[in-house]
Amino acid sequence: EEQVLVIREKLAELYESEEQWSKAAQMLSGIDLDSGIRMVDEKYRLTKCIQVARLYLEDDDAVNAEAFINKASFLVTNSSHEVLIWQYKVYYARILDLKRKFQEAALRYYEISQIEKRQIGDEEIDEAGLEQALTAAVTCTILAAAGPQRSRVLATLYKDERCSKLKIYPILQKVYLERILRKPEIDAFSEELKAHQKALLPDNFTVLDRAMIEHNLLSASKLYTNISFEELGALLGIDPQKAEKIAARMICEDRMMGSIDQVESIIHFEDDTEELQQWDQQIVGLCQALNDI
Amino acid sequence: MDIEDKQAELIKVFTKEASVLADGPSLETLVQDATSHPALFAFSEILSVPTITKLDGTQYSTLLNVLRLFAYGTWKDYKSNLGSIPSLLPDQVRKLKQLSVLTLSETSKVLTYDQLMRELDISNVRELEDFLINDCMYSGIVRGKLDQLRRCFEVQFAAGRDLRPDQLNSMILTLTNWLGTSDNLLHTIQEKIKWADTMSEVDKKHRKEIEDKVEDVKKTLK
Amino acid sequence: DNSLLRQVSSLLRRLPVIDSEKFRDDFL
Repeated sequence: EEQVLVIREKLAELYESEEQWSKAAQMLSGIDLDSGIRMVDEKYRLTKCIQVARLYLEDDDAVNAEAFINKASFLVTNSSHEVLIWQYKVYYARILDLKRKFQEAALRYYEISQIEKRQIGDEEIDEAGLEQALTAAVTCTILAAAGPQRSRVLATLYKDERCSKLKIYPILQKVYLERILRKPEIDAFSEELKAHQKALLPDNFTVLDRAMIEHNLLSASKLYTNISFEELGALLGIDPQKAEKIAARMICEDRMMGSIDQVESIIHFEDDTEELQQWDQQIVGLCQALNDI
Repeated sequence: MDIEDKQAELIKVFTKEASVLADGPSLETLVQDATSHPALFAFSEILSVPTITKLDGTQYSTLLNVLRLFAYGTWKDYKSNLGSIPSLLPDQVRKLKQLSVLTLSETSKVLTYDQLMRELDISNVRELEDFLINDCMYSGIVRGKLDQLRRCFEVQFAAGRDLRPDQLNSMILTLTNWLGTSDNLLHTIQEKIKWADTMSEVDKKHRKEIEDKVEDVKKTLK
Repeated sequence: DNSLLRQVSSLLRRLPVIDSEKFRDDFL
């Protein structure tokens, strides 16, 4: 086994130098880390799992990468090796991002962006790297499906003054303030995305499309009592049928309150606060304004 | 009220600057900057700066007209007084239209699309809604809901415009009525509370009597 | 104080806070 291991490591090294990432990963994944014959220390096993995950990640192979990062998950809790823990966190966030689990990826990127240390082992953590992690956190949050958890993370990011210096900040601000994003803004945002974040989904929408249309629909529901799909399409810069399809799904999934009148081709947004409650809220607002004055 | 917070600083800057300027051309620039600034919707403070009021009767008296138009006037007023006001820059046009929406929402909380398109010289629904969304709701001067089916804009909140002196009395009257109504309301609520207390006392007493009777009957039975 | 006057003017326009058919039904 020792000889096999050495050969595999050497071959993996060669593949990696030729940027044949998956071949290198396969070579290393052939090493039996759980062999009963040879003592394999935990650090070595953790190092190999993370290395294989990284190699698969280089080829955007999220499935295999995730398999090895999951193995690493069992080992990393007992590890005290900062470099390995750091690498584990970075690769795990990237795998979640690649698998379009944007909400979880955002939380991990944000955690990474908050690290205090600037030196981990011989790896230097520079501001640019942290800024990159913060930008990735914002991007993934924007791409995540609308809902209460996304709103919480949006609020955290919006209030983190480091974000106000990011190029992506104007988009973050509009998304947080639930404002409609116009086509030029979406196109500019799209330029900054990775391939998988613009990939086509089974329902023929891209990830970005779906995220933007959902966001804009929710923003429109704050502005309109009702709107025709024709006008909604013009407002959002998309095909009216597309808007209707996504609106219908969001209503079914209870992520938006409303109803669709297909005969009139109009969507009626509903405010789930009772009229009487709205009355109370408005009176409270009025009294607060009176107090301010 | 954050519109007032936002523009308070701007008003201070412009009034301070105006108070030290003496010549017409620089005041002209200042008035243009103030009436073009995206976050300023109040002009009566600037109007009352002495160096500005002194312009009356001079060759720069049109500046006073411009400031009065932005303080109290609407897009319609501008259109019907083109002679006495220099032509406005795009930023000024947008602002005057924004201010016109504030004036319209003084008289009604439901503004029809037709009325808005007529008052603001806007030719189609998309353009009107984009204006109301981007330049009115997103700039924070109004809050409300667009109703395409009924083709109207329901205003929930609109920032206050400068008041003309003659508006003061009606405002005082409205406040007085409001105060009176509120006092009556509080008085009525107090009455209701007293009534409820009395009723609950009566109930308690009645319940006590019933319970005593039950006890008596039980004793008699024993 | 012009700012105060503008705020009072804006405040007064918030009344009545709700004036919809549905509210009247619910309220009654």
